[in-house]
Amino acid sequence: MNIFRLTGDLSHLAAIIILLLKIWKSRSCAGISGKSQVLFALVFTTRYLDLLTSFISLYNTTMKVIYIGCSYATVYLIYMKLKATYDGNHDTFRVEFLIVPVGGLAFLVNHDFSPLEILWTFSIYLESVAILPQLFMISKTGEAETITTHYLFFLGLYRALYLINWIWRFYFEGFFDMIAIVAGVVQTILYCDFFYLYVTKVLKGKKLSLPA
Amino acid sequence: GSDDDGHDEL
Repeated sequence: MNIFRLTGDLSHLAAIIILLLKIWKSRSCAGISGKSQVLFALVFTTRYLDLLTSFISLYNTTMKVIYIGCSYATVYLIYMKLKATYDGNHDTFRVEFLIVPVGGLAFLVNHDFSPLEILWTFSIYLESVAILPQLFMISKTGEAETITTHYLFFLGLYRALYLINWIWRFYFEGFFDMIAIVAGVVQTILYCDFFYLYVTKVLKGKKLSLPA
Repeated sequence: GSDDDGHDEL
């Protein structure tokens, strides 16, 4: 555990909590892509199956349970409890175009051809692109609520901090995981355009809106 | 990544 890993995890936690609280407090999931949230629930489910097979640390187990729990709570709010506020007309990204290639790649490029390891690999690849339906939705509507942009910022920041964590671990522990690193680079690159808008607009007190 | 102890990172 190093400071980049820890702040990365806390950033991830902040993102998840911000989104859940935003939806809960406003009683609305307008502007939120339910598809991205389902993909994240799928990511956590397939990655954290090792909760059932191996114990790493109390920290590890606790965070995994919180991530999964919050993720399913978010999906429940969007598709069940607050379904009337869900903006499905703008959430039109075709997720099969992500899941099918990602599933194929997980079978072809993995550390070990075992069910748990293939599912872990699938979750790493899927996480790297799971935000695309949300970004697609924002590009379609041309705007995002400020609180939604805070969510996206912390979610993007988390993987960027993990990149520094991986550099740290390579230098000080001689450890590297090529699958996680490459997927993490892809994931972080997808947020770059958003990071630019966040810094130049949202942090200056303006709403995030895209030119028509 | 490929060790038997599972994945430490989240």
